[in-house]
Amino acid sequence: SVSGVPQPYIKHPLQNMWTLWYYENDRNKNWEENQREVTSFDTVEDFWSLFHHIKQASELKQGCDYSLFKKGILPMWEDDANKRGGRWLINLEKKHRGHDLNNYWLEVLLCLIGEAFDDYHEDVCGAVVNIRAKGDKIGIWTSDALKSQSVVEIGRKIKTRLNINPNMPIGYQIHKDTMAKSGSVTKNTYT
Amino acid sequence: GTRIVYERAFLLQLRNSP
Repeated sequence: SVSGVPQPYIKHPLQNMWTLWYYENDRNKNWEENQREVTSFDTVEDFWSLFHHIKQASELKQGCDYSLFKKGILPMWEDDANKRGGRWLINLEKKHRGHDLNNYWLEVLLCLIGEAFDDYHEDVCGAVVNIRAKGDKIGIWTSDALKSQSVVEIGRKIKTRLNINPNMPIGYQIHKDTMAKSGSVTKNTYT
Repeated sequence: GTRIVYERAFLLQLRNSP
């Protein structure tokens, strides 16, 4: 400091408070019981403190999820903020668990807390990473599937920030379609 | 209104802050 007197460290506030959720699949419990709220934070330092404290995504057991959502939004389709929306889905091949999964997930977290989606950030609800035997997935959830410009621009930003090959398409699935699907494939409303 | 935006590099810089 200029005066020579040590100044207190002031944490860097985030635009939004974010809540981390952890899902572990216990067949003796229902979905809601398995989805646990871990903690909330609203500064950069508290984000890093939490991030360093928990397991990396690649260290989670099969069937587990991490979710990061704006405070007050539950990580489920039925929440008011999510029910008219959908998600951009990044599918990862099994061989990419580890390095790519952790890098992608961290990048998504930095996009969320750093408000990387410019004018469309109001439409962003949160993100989920699913650790699954058949392939891990990262979803970025938005609130309104009908706001096509917002959805597409958010998708573009995701591809840029995650350095996804421009020739590799990613798909946006509306939650209503995911809920209603009869097979294993949900249609992409946007790519 | 205003919005608090953090660049990626800045967030990473704070990773090891006290």
